[in-house]
Amino acid sequence: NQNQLDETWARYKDRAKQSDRDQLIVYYAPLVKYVAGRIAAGLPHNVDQADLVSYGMFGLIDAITKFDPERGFKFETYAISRIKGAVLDELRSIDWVPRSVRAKAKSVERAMSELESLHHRAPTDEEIAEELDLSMTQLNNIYNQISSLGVVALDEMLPFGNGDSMSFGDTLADRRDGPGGQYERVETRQLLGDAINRMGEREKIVLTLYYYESLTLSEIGNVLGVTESRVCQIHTKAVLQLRSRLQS
Amino acid sequence: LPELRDLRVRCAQVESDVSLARRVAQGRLDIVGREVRRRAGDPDGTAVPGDHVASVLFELPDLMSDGVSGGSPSGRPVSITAPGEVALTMIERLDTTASPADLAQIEQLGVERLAEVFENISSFEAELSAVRRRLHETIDAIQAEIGRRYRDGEASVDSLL
Ligand SMILES: Nc1nc2c(ncn2[C@@H]2O[C@@H]3COP(=O)(O)O[C@H]4[C@@H](O)[C@H](n5cnc6c(=O)[nH]c(N)nc65)O[C@@H]4COP(=O)(O)O[C@H]3[C@H]2O)c(=O)[nH]1
Ligand SMILES: Nc1nc2c(ncn2[C@@H]2O[C@@H]3COP(=O)(O)O[C@H]4[C@@H](O)[C@H](n5cnc6c(=O)[nH]c(N)nc65)O[C@@H]4COP(=O)(O)O[C@H]3[C@H]2O)c(=O)[nH]1
Repeated sequence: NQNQLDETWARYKDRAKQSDRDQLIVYYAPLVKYVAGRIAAGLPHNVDQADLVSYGMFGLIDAITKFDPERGFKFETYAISRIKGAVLDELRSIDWVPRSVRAKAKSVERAMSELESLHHRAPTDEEIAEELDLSMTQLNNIYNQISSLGVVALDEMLPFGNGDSMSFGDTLADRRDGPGGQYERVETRQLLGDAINRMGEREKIVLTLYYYESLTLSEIGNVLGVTESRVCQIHTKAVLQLRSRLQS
Repeated sequence: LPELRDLRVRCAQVESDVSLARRVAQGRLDIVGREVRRRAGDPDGTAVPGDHVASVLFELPDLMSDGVSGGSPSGRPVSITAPGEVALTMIERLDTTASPADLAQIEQLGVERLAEVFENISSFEAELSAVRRRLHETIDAIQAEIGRRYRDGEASVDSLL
């Protein structure tokens, strides 16, 4: 069967027939399932996974067309990164984050950076709420709305993270990717580490345990002695704060 | 703690590879399963042969998605990284169960061959899911212990940063 697979590739590269290409598409389509499943995990539930798969299929077809079997690399590795890029590109271009939520996130970030330059320290929720003329409940509702969009929305808006990264969690995890990305990654981790270091205690703990220790929100809840949904709010606030800091 | 963390990282890398191979197996299983269901609902085999690839291509977005978007959000940091040796080896094993031609011409596959392909991929997927479940238990136990140390003050985020 391995020979059949090699033959199909050789035949396709030689004659570029549609039927061979279609065989390869069907054979490797499950790679799109993998990528779409993982990206969907960071998105709200109303995002149609079939749509994500459709976007990913373009990346797969692109990969099949461009792949050179002679060069000795693994197709799966090449395809996964093209599929991921295709899904993220399409998501960005359809601008899937609701305007209203994006606007609220921006206003919270602005309040955070103004308070920070005023007090030279991370602002408390009370101060942020007051600055925005909101009650604590209203501010928490905003955090909930933003976090209900999932982590892709939050992290995606970070100023570094190359266009190919779906979250800066990705950026951090990529450190085993080899020499190419290594230098950038070390720099990024340091930048990130410094910014996190100057945050409030709870925000610092949540960000560090989530991105550097890879604990889940629920496990972090056990560390802090709070509910998972509370950790979720703190995480959202912390990422917004990180963004407002990194952007200024 | 650094040893625990290192153990966790290594387990997680294997888990990520196993999860990739599992998803590939499931994707292929669902393509084969579609044919099995089609024949079950069409005992006279009156389907139009030769049009299979076109109709599968058309259905791929539904076949390749999880239907209900994968259960409750796990609050777990997820990333997509390059496949490691474990993933590539398992996928190579999976490749031996069915060739591109098998899947492309699945409507012409004999009854026994179809059952064989379905059985092989299905048991391979079950194997991968079982390994993955055990890895999850291990990783979750390690993470619970790491969490405990932070909670009980034996570790602090400052040393990490
Ligand atoms: N949120 C979340 N929940 C998870 C995850 N992994 C496992 N689970 C949960 O654990 C149950 C058992 O998973 P399994 O032993 O791998 O056993 C699975 C697996 O062997 C198989 N399976 C899962 N997804 C697919 C698929 O897309 N195609 C095919 N052909 N089989 C699948 O079917 C069995 C039952 O699946 P479910 O009914 O979904 O039931 C799943 C699901 O409720 C995860 O990454 N995230
Ligand atoms: N330590 C630990 N790690 C775990 C556990 N469950 C899943 N993971 C890992 O975490 C990734 C994300 O899981 P998710 O957010 O539930 O996101 C999942 C989930 O939404 C969905 N999914 C995968 N398998 C199943 C399944 O059998 N049933 C259901 N309902 N959903 C699934 O696809 C997404 C991506 O799945 P994967 O690529 O396999 O990637 C999974 C897997 O590598 C666990 O109990 N402990």
